[in-house]
Amino acid sequence: LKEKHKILHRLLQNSSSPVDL
Amino acid sequence: PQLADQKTLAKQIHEAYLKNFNMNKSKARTILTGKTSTPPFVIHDMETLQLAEQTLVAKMVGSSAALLNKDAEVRIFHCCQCTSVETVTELTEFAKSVPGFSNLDLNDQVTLLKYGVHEAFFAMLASCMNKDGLLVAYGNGFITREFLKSLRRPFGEMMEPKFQFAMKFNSLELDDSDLALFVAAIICCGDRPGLVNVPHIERMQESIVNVLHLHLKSNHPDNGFLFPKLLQKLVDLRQLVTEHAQLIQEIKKTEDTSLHPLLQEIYRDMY
Repeated sequence: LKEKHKILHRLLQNSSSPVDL
Repeated sequence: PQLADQKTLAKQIHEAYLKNFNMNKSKARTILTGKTSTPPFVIHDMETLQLAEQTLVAKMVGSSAALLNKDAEVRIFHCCQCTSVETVTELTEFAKSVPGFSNLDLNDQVTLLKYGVHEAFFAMLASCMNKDGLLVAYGNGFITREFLKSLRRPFGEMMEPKFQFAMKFNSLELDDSDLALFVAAIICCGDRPGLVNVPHIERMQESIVNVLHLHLKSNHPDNGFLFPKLLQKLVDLRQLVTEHAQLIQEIKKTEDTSLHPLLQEIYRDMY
């Protein structure tokens, strides 16, 4: 599941990495 | 001691909500009731939309050359996506502040967010709505319900169900302390598809729902039916998201527009 949700996973692991809009 | 624990949990969740969300009901109501020195810029037709794009939206999402040639519906859809993505990131931080969430299996954290973020988003979006429209661009703009409804198919059908939900939801007159617990209850939900450690999540859900019940009793002593009414809203929100996800799939198939990678992840294999 983590593999299919890389961005969600990253947000959960690392709050300081913003998502590009 | 148990009552003290419950009050502490309610306080922690309320503080996490105020800390992590840029907009909240108190701020939105101040703007919507005209209690700010500068009222929001009203977007009600193509001309005012263009004006807003040159000022408010440019600040918000930058101006992309690829978007300039698209029609208004696609440009508005892009802005909606930006707001969704920002809210998903805020909701993720909020979820991490809910006691116990970060101790869950990481796959389960992903699942809870995948299924919960849109329900939570539409519950919170109601705070920014009144019967005539919706606050946008961090409260600097107000886009009218009629203008949104007038957009061509399928975009014109996107927001009307959210307004209909919001009008009923807003009549419950929840404040931010109630909403914080309601949003936490949406996210910590033990019956999302594919959860690994259901008992762990059900225990968290039970304590949040108990705290919500207790909090509503003390915050709305005259409205004894508020708690069951709110439980019904959880069901309504699930339906709202199912219909929204179907509309997004239709847009993806029929329109020349892209879907943000984070939203693609969330909608893929959802319902």
